[in-house]
Amino acid sequence: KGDPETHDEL
Amino acid sequence: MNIFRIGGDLSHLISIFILLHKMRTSKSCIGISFKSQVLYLIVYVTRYLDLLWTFQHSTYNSLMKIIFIGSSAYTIYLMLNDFKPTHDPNIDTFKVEYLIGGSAILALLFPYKWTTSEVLWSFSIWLESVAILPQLFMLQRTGEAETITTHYIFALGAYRALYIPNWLCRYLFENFTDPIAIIAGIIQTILYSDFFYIYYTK
Repeated sequence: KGDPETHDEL
Repeated sequence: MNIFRIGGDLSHLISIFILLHKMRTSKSCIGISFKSQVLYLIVYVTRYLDLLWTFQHSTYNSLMKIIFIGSSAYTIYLMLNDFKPTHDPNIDTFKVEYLIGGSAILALLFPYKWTTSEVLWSFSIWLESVAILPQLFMLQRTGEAETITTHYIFALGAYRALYIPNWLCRYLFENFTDPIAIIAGIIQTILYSDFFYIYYTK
C-alpha cells in the first residue's frame, strides 16, 4: 500500500 | 474499498452516461467544451498507461480505466464527426496551453519518482484538476446552460469531491496517503465549488 508504482485509485 | 470511493467512481460513470446520452438524444454537442473533452482524454491516456502492466492487479480498476479511456475517445469522435456542425469553436476559447504547461511543470518538479510513468501519472492528476475550466469558462460565456449539461458537470465534480472523504477514511484506517492526488483533488473540488453552489441554489 502507498507504493507509488502501484496506484490503486482511478 | 469504502463507500466514498465507490460513490465517486459511480458518479464518474454517471457523468459519462449523461454526456453521451445528451449528445445522442439531442444529436448535438451544443454547450460541451471540446477542449475540456480533449484534456480528459489526455488525462486518462497518460494516467492509465499502467493498464499495460497492472491489468491483472484489479479487474475493477482495469475495467473502469478502459471505460474512461474508451468513452472519452468516443465522445471526441462524436464531436469531430457526427455532431461537428453543432460545435462552435468561437465560444470554446479557453487557453488550454497554460493548463497543460502548468501541469507538466508541476509533474516534472514533484513526481513521486522521476520515471516516465510516474511523471505522466502526476501530470494527469494535475491536469484533471483543471480540465473542467474550458467547460466552466464556456458556460460562463454562454450564460444559460441546458439542465443536462449542468447535471453532467455536477456528476463529474462529485466524483473527485467524494474522493476526499475516501482519502480521509484511507488515512485513518489504512494509513494511506497520496499527497499529489489529495492536493490536486482539493483544488479540483474548489474549482467546482462555485458551480456546485449555483447548482444547488438555482
